[in-house]
Parts: sequence; structure tokens; C-alpha cells
Amino acid sequence: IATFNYASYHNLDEIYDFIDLLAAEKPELVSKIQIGESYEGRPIKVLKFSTGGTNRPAIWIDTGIHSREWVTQASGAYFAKKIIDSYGQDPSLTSILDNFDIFLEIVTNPDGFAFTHSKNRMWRKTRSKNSGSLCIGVDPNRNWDAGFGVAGSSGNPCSETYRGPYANSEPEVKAIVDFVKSHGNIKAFVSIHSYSQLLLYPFGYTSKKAADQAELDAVAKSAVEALASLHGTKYKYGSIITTIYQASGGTIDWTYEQGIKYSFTFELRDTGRYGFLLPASQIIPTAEETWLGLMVIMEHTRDHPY
Amino acid sequence: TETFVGHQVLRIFAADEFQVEQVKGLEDLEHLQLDFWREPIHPEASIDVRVPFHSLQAVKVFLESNSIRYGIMIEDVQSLVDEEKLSMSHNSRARS
Repeated sequence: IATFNYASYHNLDEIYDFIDLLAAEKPELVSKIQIGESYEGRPIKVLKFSTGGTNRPAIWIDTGIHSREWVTQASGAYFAKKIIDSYGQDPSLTSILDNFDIFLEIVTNPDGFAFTHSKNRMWRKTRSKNSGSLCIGVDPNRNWDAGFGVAGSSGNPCSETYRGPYANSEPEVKAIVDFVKSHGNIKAFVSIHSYSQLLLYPFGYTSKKAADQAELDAVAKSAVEALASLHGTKYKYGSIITTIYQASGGTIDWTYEQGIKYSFTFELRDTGRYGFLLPASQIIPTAEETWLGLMVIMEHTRDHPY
Repeated sequence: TETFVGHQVLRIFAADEFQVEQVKGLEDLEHLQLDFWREPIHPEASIDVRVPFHSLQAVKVFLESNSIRYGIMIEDVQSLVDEEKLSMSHNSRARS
């Protein structure tokens, strides 16, 4: 782990080796679990950070559901290292881990990610075949059972926002759904995307306000302030539908409706010059500032049990 | 392996809802093979779209003839992808 270069992009094998090594080198704090298999049969690996206990409340973080947004997977690796390094050093993270487990899925769409490294750097979706169409893949952030199929997703398999034939049709989505349901005690769920510099909360498929809108808004405000404190990166925040656009079948709409109050999604930094093709030199600054925002959400979750 | 030589990413600034709708219309023209990184939503939000080399002229003529403001965010997508590859290969050599 000491030789892993967090300031560089890595392919799937390297990230999976990193996950294996982390679990091997820090077994007292980290274990790896496999929550399913991708459409093409790749394992879907999740890191579990835990200091013990059974059925503890948990915080979920995933990165890279849209495969081409490499800075998110790279940030995920940085978060793993940060958790390891901070435990026992940073009082706040230590107290979070003494009370919560943290689950981190660094490569949420392994087939798409492998495809971006081998065939098409611009690939965004899963790699599932669509019956009756030559076009491949489903947008895994339109495939959740929350307003599935209403406006804000596409029914055209060739579209980048194709919702898929039915909710949870993608094994990458179903694996998380099954995990969240079987765990039953996840208190915060943060899904990390790139780019646009946004911190968003439910809803995306409907203009109705989340019951906890005021609290979520206050948390988001604090998180983006913390994030901006490092490099001055300015984020907007708000509900998905009011801040960007109507998007149905989205991850955090489903998690919120499952009762996970602290459901957020990040859109990481955009310097205005590169989009999601951020030069590797920006990985660490992006991950560092995002970590500060994440900490605010995790601290709030710790301090406001429900 | 698909390459992106000559592909550009344009950042488009629609002045009003009408121009947003005009840009949305481009999405339906499948032969242009546009890849919207940021969808057309409302005039306050910029639109980012990757345009293959073979569609560049058509898209730019469309934008200019409709007085829709745009800039080139990425001049050549492949050059950025090449930089990524180079950086990754340097990294793996360093580890060896």
C-alpha cells in the first residue's frame, strides 16, 4: 500500500490489487466483501472499515458509477488511504469509526471501467446487451426503483441516459440494492460522480421536497464550505431537480425512500478546461477537498442519530 | 480501440430558453454522434458536448448561424487521453 501512487490513474486490476492489499495489510480495520458480480462476471468489491461490533450503523460511499469519470475512482482510493491513516490520529474520524462502519465501493461499474481502459475512454454506461438493439449498456444512475421510467431518463438504448428495461435490471445496481436492504442499518449514503461541482440531495425524479429538506440543505451548505476551504473550489448545492435537472431512477432518490436520511451525491471539480478528463495532477487536490466535505456529512450523521 | 483524434469538447452558453431548445434539437440528430457531457437544461447552466471531428463543422455552423455563443473547452480529446496514458505508463515503470 505504501507504494501505491494515489496521484496517478489506475486500471481495474491495479485498483482491485489495491483493495486486496489493503485488506491484507490492515485486517484489524479493513476487510473486503464481494456484493455481487457485474454483467460480464467481474467481482463487485467493497471495502468495509470497521472497528468491531455487529450490526453497527453504517455509512456508504461509492465512486465511479459512470465509468469514464476516472477522478472519482481515483478519489475513492485516496479516501481508503485517508480512513486508514486517520484512524487513531484524527479524533473526529476515530470517533466516527468507533461508532459506525464505513463501506466504500471504489469501482461501482467494473465492466464500464475496464472498457474505458481497453476500448473506449468515453464509455459511461454498464456493458449489458439490450434485446432488440445493437446499442450496449444502461445508465446505472437511471436504473433505480425511484420514479423509474418517468421523465428525466431515456427509453432509447442508444442514449447515454438509457434507463434499462426495468428497475434494478443491472447487476451492478441490484448488488447495492440487495446489500443495502440486507444490511438494514445504513444511515448515510454518498454517491460520488464527476463533474460540475455540485452537492445534491433528493429528489431528482419529482419536484416534491424531501421531508428533511431543511436539514439536508444545511448539511450540504456546511459541506461545500468545508470543501471550498482548502483550494477555494466553489460548489452549488440543492436538490437534484432544482439544481441541475429532472433525473428519474437515480441512486439517492431510492436510498432516501428506503429511509436513509443522509443521502447525497457529489459532482466533483471541474476547472472549466477538462470536464471529467482531469489531468492526474488534479487527483489529489480533488480528493483532498472532497474528503473535507465527506467528513462534514459523516460527522453530522454521527451527531444526529435517527 | 476507439480514438478521439480531432474531437473537441465545446462549452455552449445558451442565451435563453429558445436557444436551449435549439441545442436540445442537436441531440436528436444521431448522425452527428454528439456526446453531451452536460445536458442542455436552462440558460444559466453551460452545456458541454463532445463533438467528433466529422461533425465539428456542422455543429459550429449551426451554433454560429443561430447566434449561440460557445467556446472550445478541449481542443483535442485524444491529446488528453494520450497524456493520461503516458502518465499511467510512467507510474507503472516507476513502480517496477
